[in-house]
Formats: sequence, C-alpha cells, structure tokens
Amino acid sequence: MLEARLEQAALLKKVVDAIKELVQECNFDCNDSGIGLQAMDNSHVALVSMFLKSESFSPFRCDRNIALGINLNALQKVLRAAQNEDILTLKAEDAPDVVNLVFENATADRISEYDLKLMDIDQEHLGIPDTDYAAQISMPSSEFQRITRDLSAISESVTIECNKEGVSFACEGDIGKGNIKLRQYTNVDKPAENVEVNMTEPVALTFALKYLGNFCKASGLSEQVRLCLSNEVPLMVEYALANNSYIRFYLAPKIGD
Amino acid sequence: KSRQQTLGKFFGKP
Repeated sequence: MLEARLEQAALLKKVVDAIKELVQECNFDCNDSGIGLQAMDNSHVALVSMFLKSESFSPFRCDRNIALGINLNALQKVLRAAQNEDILTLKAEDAPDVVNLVFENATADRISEYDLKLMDIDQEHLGIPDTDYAAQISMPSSEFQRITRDLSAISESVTIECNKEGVSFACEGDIGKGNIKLRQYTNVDKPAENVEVNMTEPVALTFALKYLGNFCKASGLSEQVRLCLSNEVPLMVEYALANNSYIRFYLAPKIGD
Repeated sequence: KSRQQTLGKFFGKP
C-alpha cells in the first residue's frame, strides 16, 4: 500500500497547476523511492518529468509499485478543498480503484477526506538520454516567466542564444522584434536573484513560446529555474524542489524549413 | 518560417 504525507498541501496543488495545461491524464508512479510522473502533451512536442522523492514526505511508505491513473482536472477539483498549509496524506491500496486524500489543518480540528476515482492509463514511457548540455543557465524563475510573457506578445517563437557575451532571448513578429540579454549576476545576500551561465560551446535554438509559457506555471514551486541547451536537442527546463525532488520540462526545438 | 519538431525523434523507448 501507499501512504505519503506532505507537510504542505501547497506542493501538490502547485505541481498539478504546473502540469495540467500540458497533460490532462497521467499515471503517478509510486515506488519506494517516491512518486514520479512522466507524460507528453498531445502533440508530442513537450514532456513533463516530475519526481517527488520519498524524503519530501514524512512518513512515506510504498511496499510495491503502484500506478495511480489520474485525471488532473478531477484531482485539481479535490485539491481545491485543501488549504495551502494543510497537511496532505495520500493513501492507496496495492491494486487501487481510488486514491484517498486527507487534508488536516495545522490545528488538527478539521479533517477532510476525499476518494478520487482512478483510471487505467496506457502511457508510453520515453527514455530520456543523459545529456552533457553545452549551455546551462540558472536564473530567477520569475524573470524567465516575464521574458516568456513579454516575448509571447510579439511572436510565437523565441530564439535562445548562449555565447560568451551571455544569454539572449530574441523574437520577431508582425509588429517588430525584441531581444533580451542576460549577463551573469551574483548577489551574495539574495542568491535567488542570481543569474549563472555555464557554457562549453555556443548554442542557438528556437522554441515555441506557447510551451515555455506553460512551463512557467511551475514558477511558484522554485525561486530559480535552470535552462539546459545543446544544439539540435530538446531544451530542458528544471525547477528544483527540496529534497532533490524536481519538475522538469522538455521541449523539442523548431527548425528552419 | 520554422517547423516544430516532436520529441519522438530525440527520446526513444527505453
């Protein structure tokens, strides 16, 4: 059986908010190392890979592998009943028809319990190769969100270019063009504001802003975001969570005709 | 004009 207790319901609420635009139904794969999820969007252009390590829960118990097939819209309806600060416990039997969610407020004078029906989801898992990315950029997640939003107003696509000058986000649309340059920045007192650029070779790739905008829905999960790029491979956008848990998005590049 | 690629080209079945 599965029993996983989260100190703050906010984490699961934010995870579901972050992925439900991209994916409507997916398996939450539970095993003794934690709860994972891998799913592609319908067009097979973007993929979300999330893993909440067992250390992110207290306690965490999962005796055997359990796949919880969940409709994220339905899960979100149930999670709306949880306050951000509530303690959230997920429970399921070994071959479950439902997942049980319990929300307790901090003063333990309210306990809400919901059963969410599960579904059989036949999901293909893709092998994501380990990549030594040519460029890794860490920046405030709010900054990346703003860049994505601002450029979306001008164009459908952005070209992310990383060279020894720094990183640039450039786009061109009907009304004109835009370009945002970021340079390395270190703030010892506020490391969340740091911009870090590590590059082994110059990279330039073009991506659909629509998907980047979807990924940015995870901004509330982490103050920093990491973009990993190599020429001619999908972009990885990572939001690191506590206890080595993470939510990662992959996006296939666009190529010129 | 540019063309959107899909992930299947890059990520295989494990």
